Amino acid sequence: RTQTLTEKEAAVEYLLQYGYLQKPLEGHANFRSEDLSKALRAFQEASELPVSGQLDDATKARMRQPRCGLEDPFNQKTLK
Amino acid sequence: YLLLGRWRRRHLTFRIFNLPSTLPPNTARAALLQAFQYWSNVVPLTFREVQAGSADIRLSFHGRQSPYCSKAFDGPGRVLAHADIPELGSVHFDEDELWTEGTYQGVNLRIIAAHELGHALGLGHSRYIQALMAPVYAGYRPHFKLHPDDVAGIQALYGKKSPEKEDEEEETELPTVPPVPTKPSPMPDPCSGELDAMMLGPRGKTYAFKGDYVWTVTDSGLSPLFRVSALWEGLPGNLDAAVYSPRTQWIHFFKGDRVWRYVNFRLSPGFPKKLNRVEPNLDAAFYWPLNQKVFLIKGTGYWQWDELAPTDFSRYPKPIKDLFSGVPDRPSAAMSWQNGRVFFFKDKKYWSLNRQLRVEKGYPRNIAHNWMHCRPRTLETTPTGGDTSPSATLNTDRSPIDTILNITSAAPN
Repeated sequence: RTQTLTEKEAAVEYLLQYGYLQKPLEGHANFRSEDLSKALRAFQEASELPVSGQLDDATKARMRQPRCGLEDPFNQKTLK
Repeated sequence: YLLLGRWRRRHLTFRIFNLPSTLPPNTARAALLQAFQYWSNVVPLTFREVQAGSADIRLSFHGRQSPYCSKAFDGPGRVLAHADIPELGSVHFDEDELWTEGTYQGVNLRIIAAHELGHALGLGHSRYIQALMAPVYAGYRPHFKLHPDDVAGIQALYGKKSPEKEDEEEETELPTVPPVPTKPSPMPDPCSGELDAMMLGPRGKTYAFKGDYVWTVTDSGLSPLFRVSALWEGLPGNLDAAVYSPRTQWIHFFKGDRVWRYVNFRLSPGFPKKLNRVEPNLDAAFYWPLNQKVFLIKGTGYWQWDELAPTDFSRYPKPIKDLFSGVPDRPSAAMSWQNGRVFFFKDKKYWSLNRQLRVEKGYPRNIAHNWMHCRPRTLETTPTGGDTSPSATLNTDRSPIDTILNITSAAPN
């Protein structure tokens, strides 16, 4: 359970850092599952991964890959 | 491809400040030079190396900490490099990576350098994962070449390489802006408390604006007052609002129905522009680092603006009170500050907001006493008009910019 929580937190941090999730205006970053799913779908679509909206192994592996430090511009609107 | 900006000049200089320890210097230099060549092969840009002094594009390697870069790297793996968009020119590589050339091991310096130069020239990330400008490093490719999307993107910025284009005249450095009135308004008194705008600017300097003048606020006191146009050429006084974004390095000044954009003290091409998508005569503006957005405030409403993404302004303005608890309507200035708080200023008072954007206990407080280092005695003897000669006066012996830059920022008492 701890492992899962850590992976989820790391994924949220990644999605925030690279612009897939927007920091909330108020309060802590307790994202709703719909928000996370939406961000994960955008990331998966931009990474040409199966779009599930879930933090699956392929998505976690992609997030561990070395990359550029600049934000990504991908969201549902830009992908469309 | 995504476009983030472009250089107005076609002949650019670059300087390599240091090299990675994992490659022989000649190999590393050759990799970096080849990275420039990928781009100059397809667009009418030239790159000339300089060994000293200033350069348009500056390449360097740093690690987890750097006195010159606010974005620390994270050790081997993950983030490999980052770069600024035009016309800033910084290109930084993580010195903790195993930089290599000609091998599948480690990280190929030539390919990553070409990617970062793409950013420095104005390209954002491509959504083609095979493109050079894809965000994730795809590994070493012995026969690397630019993806058609990379070529289309860079040519959208600079055009195709052809003999006719190479001799194209340089674009005008600065657009014509209306002349600034030669008669400035009376020099204001910082102790009068009322302000047009406040801004936490580049290098952590806190700027206060009033009438035709600007000064910086520091722990030890105030800088001399300077005319606004002496620092930001072409900028009028009596501003409505000012905001600096560390995300883009852009400073926006608002007055009436116009907006000016500067990078440091240099006007960006095409500015000033007309404000079309938000109302004119703004009251205040500030950048909020927690969500990396710029907030524009007028009357009882606010607009939230993402500088690098399309913003749907049809949902704005929204009521200030829905987001900021306990602040006054029609503030005269606002800024977020180094301590993570947002400050609102109105008349002679200021309000401090916590990270939940609620006014903290004990506010409002006095601007003159807590920000401007004014003693109560000074307040008693200062005429209420506020246009008398202040204790800090214009020092004509020094460059205003030098003076401003030599002063460290300050916390309110």
